[in-house]
Amino acid sequence: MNIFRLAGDLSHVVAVIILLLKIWKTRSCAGISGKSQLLFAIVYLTRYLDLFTTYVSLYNSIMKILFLSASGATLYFMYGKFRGTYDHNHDTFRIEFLLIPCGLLSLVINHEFTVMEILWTFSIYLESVAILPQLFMVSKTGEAESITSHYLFALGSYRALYLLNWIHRYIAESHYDLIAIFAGIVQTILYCDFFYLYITKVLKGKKLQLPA
Amino acid sequence: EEPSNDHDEL
Repeated sequence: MNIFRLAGDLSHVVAVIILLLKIWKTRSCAGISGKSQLLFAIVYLTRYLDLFTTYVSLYNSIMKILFLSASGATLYFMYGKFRGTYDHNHDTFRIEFLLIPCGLLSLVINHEFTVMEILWTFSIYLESVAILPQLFMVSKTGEAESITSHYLFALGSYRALYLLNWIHRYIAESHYDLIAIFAGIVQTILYCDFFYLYITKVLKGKKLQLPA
Repeated sequence: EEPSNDHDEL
């Protein structure tokens, strides 16, 4: 565990907490893509199956359980308790265009052709693109609430910090994982446009609004 | 060494 990894994990935790609090406090999931949230739930489920097979540390297990539970709660809010506030009309990204290629790619490029490894690889590929329905929704409506942009910033920062973690681990331990690194780079690149808008607008107190 | 899935990373 190095400082980048810890910062990345904390950023990830902050992101999921911001999202849950936003929905809970406003009693609304307006502006949030239920499709992205569904994809994240699939990501956590397929990656954290190793909770049952591999014990790493208490920290590791707690974090995995936290992400699974937060994701489950988010889905319950979006598709259950507050479903009336979910903005279906703007959440029109076709997730099969992400699920199918990620599934196929994980069958072809993986570390080992076993069920657990393929599911892990699938989750890494899927996570890298899971935010696309959310970004698509923001681009369709042309704006995002400030709280939603804080959520997106924290969520995007997490994988960017992991990139620093991987550089650190390569230097310090000669450990690297090309699948995770490649997907992490893709994931971070997808957020770049958003990061730019966040820094130039939201941090200056303006609403995140896309140019018409 | 074969690079592999590190179960520690989240």
